[in-house]
Amino acid sequence: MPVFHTKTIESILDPVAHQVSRLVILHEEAEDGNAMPDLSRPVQAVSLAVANLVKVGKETINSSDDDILKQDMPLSLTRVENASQLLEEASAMLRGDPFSGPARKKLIEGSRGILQGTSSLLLCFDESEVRKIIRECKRVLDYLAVSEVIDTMEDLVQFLKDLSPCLSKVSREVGAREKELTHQVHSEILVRCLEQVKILAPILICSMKVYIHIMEQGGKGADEAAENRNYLSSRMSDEIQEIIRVLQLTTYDEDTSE
Amino acid sequence: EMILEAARGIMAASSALVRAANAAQRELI
Repeated sequence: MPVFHTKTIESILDPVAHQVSRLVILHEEAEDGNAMPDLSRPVQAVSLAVANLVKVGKETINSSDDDILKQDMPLSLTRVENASQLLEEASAMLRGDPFSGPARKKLIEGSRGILQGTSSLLLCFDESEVRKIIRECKRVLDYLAVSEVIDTMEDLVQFLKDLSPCLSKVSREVGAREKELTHQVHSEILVRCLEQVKILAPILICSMKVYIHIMEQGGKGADEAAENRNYLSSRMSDEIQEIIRVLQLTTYDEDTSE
Repeated sequence: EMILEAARGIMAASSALVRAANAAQRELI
């Protein structure tokens, strides 16, 4: 049984994943099996839902500026469409022969394909959402790099104006993401890193202020003040880098590495 | 968000299909 790495994806796929596993087991145990009922109506409902997904998927592709999503999502849509086609073929064959073995195989293959294609599509969409959060994290990293060249109060005010909304956004989005993850360890790392960032941010600003004051008053002790500021900036950068690393992880990665 | 809703729609329809297919075999086992 696959492990889904977000609660949303899990809630969408998990019930059907169990049912499809059951379908495979039942049909293996039943071998020749009972006559299959007419599945035209449920298969038609799947086809309609697939057509809707393809429509929405294409709209998502067209409106996205994410090149990776534009490249990957059409493949997932094709997988779902092909699976839907298999279900239609299975249904037509079963209408002719309710005991048809090849039709049952197609039915199982189609059901699995729908599940796998939808899973791959949701993963593709989710990865794109994660890349949006990572873009914000990288903006924070860029601002932190600038902290080392701020030497007037005026520049510090501008620095704060730039950094604050970006940092708030990262905090909000990483906080929401943490709650979405099914992997407890990943979630805890994100919480810990975010807490550190929130603690370090005001201390960094304070250290920058101290450095500017020292410079305005002749520069005595400026080296130590700069060192302290740079240390805080690099600590914050490390925490953001760790957030980026963990955001990119899925449980599959960890299982593979184990 | 539309994509999540569309995926939910497919899963609901697939669930009904697989349940119908499973029901016939369950009687036999």
